[in-house]
Amino acid sequence: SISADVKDEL
Amino acid sequence: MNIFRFAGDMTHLISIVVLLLKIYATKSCSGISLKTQELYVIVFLARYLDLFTDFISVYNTVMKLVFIGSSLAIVWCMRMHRAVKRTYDKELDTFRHYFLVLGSFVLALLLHEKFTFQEIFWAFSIYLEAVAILPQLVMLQRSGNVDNLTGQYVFFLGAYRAFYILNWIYRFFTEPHFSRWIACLSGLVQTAFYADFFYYYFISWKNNAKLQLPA
Repeated sequence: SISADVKDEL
Repeated sequence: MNIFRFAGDMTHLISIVVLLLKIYATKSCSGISLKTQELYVIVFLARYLDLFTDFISVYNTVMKLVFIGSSLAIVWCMRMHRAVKRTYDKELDTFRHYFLVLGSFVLALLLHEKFTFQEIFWAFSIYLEAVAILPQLVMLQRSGNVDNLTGQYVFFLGAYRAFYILNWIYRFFTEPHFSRWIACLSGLVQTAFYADFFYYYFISWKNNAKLQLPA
């Protein structure tokens, strides 16, 4: 999902 | 991972190394705002709630541990270390940072991606990080003369989020459904707070003079 991939940042 | 984000993470790491170096090498935290450091502990704890639940990569997990560990170590040092805490300029560090915590949390309750515990705390950490530097910038204005390591610390801290903005621009153009408007807008505000500091930092570097911030 969109929100999952953006949480790969610190 | 792209070069901008990696450069951002490394610049962030350098800023923390410079601060740790200043405190351990000079056994002094003069000019450093304890309130800003406390806000960073809250930022990292609120943002990395998924530390033990979502494994993204070794790099991601290691960096999260380093950021949480170093920010806690700095606050511990400034509060408990006998020699260091004596050099803390308590009377210059007067920003009421509790309002920053409250304001960021209220904003996170209003503006978030999904109304879930983790997303609210993630948005809270993003907003809080944008304003966390304010006590430190106010303290620098008050203390007038800024020692080199403190100036470098703030410079790298400001530069890291500027790299992240380039990273978001890059991802926006290379990833179809990349949407990170909360972090982008907040990152722009965060970097804007450093604008005048960057200006005076550049002037002092050009004139090879000591960094002087106008009172």
